[in-house]
Amino acid sequence: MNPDIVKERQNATFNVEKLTNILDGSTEKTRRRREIESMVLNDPDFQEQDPNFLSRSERYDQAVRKSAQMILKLREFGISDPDEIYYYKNCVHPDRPEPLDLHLGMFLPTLLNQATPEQMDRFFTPAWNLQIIGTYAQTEMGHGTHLRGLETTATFDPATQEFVLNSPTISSIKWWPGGLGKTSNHAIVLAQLHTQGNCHGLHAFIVPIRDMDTHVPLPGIVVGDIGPKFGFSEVDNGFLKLENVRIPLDNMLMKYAKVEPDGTYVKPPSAKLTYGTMVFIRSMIVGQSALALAKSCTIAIRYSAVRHQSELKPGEPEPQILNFQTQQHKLFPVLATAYAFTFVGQYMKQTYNRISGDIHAGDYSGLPELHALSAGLKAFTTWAANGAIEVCRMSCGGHGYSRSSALPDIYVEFTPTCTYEGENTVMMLQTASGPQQIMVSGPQQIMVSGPQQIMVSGPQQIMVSGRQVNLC
Amino acid sequence: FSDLVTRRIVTVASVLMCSCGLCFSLVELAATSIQQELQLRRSQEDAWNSSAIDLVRASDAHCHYVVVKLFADKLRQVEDPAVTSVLSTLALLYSLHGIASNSGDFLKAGLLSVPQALQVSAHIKELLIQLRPNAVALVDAFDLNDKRLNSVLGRYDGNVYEHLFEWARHSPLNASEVHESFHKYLKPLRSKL
Repeated sequence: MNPDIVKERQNATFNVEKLTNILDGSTEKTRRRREIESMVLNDPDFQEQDPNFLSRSERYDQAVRKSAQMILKLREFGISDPDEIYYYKNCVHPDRPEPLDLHLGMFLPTLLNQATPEQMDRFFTPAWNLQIIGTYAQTEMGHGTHLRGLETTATFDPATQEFVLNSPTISSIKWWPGGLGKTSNHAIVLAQLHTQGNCHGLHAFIVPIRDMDTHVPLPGIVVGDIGPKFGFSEVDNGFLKLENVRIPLDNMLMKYAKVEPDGTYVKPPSAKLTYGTMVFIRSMIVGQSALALAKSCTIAIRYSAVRHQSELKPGEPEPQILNFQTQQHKLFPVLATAYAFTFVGQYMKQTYNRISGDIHAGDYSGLPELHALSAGLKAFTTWAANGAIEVCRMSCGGHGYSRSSALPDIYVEFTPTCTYEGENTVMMLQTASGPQQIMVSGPQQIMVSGPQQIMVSGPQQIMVSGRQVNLC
Repeated sequence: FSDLVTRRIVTVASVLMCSCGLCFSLVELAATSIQQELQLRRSQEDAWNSSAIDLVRASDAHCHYVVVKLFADKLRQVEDPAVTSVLSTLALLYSLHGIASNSGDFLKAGLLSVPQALQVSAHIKELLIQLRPNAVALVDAFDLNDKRLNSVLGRYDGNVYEHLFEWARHSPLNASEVHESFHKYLKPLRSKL
């Protein structure tokens, strides 16, 4: 053990274990997390070659091998709690995205949230057993965050009781979904629904893209990998072009919106329900921001305690660089931000679970709030974390530049969060135009642009239609 | 808040009030911008687009307020006094750093004066000193296993240099003492010069 770091630990004024319990949520959660980490990190099946020394194809290959092992072991050990699956996955692929991420994180949750009981019977068990490997194809080459601008079409043909899916333009080719390029054999495709001559906006369809035995692309499907990216080397982000692809009527996810056999369209109770999976991911990204920051400042602060450089007083030994005020000024605000975002991540997760519980019970009133909150906090935390990781790298001098520091990898794996699931500036504007849109017309008087009346009752709380709510 | 800054008794709660004040101020600024654009007979959409920078700043300030508020809420749930103390220092640093980083907005909103903004910077320096003894323990509390962290610089045992050297030796370029490129390109080149 390095003597400097031993000394640092002796100086602490609080019980580290107690704080760890708070970060995990409870003593029991800490115990279980460590148990899961130990299961993975001591399992020889998860040994890997250092990805820093592998080509992209080798990295993808290694990641698929580990993901396959992971699925088997999760079954073997009976791990089914979402938090525990998340811990397990993060240890198997140490905070790197992996080829089955979208299957586990978006395809399965979308089925759970938007499929009818009949569709669950048909799709969920095969998906759970990886006979169906799915992804979530929303973004198009020429269209991102503005979902109403997506061009992919699904036109209902009553004569055959099928939807005909098409990518009508080059810019409509689905672009970026993780696992789409080589891993998946199904995709949930977001497309504009046309029936009885009318367009009813974006809806989700389950589209087979590869033969389930041979894995060869099906007729009318043009699919592949989009090439090397800034990070995400383990994932086959893909493209998908649909050329008159026919799928049965019951491949449209119909828990909320429906198309009757005669083509009659039944509206969902809220149009935002279609984007529920994206809201889920946005909510989780807040916690990922905290984790990326926790890792970055752990590296930078430990190294700063070990590294000696320059001199503060002439003739004296080189001090620890953590003793320089400039180093503290770089790193301690990042440390504080890591803690702040951890608690925000906990709150976001609780809020998501609460409101999605309400939605399942038929109460959609919290959905706009969840949309606005997850959009703003996703953007705010990822922007801040992105900049702060770079601060940590810079504060490690030349060694921060080495891939051995892990900081370059943390940066490139995290940076895409600023753009995926909603580009950050657009997210901020959505928060500004959300359901709680507030216009101040005087120091004590507030007006809203919607039908609700708001009165100020204190600096932190406002009254909306007689109900006291937090400013947020 | 400004009075508290002057007397150097700033708390997370008082910073929270100040952050809230900035939210109101920036929302007002965005609203004023939209109204002015509308008075120029622009459409609602054009007025919105012409005010988008202000709207993003208002959202950003709003999110900062939410983060500070959630941090403050968390402090109230912690029972251990020593942990509460160090977390309070972190919360104050986070919130004051937010003010210092956006001091222009706070000055323009009249929430701080220039001398008070300087007091905020001084307060941040004091917080850095307070945090210094706990810095390593605070990152240890994240409990990131070495294998999961996968960083030579961030090792728990602090034995950085030995492992930096060991890691470099695994580089594929070190698989042989003489890389084949020497025989393929450099040696023939030498014979041609």
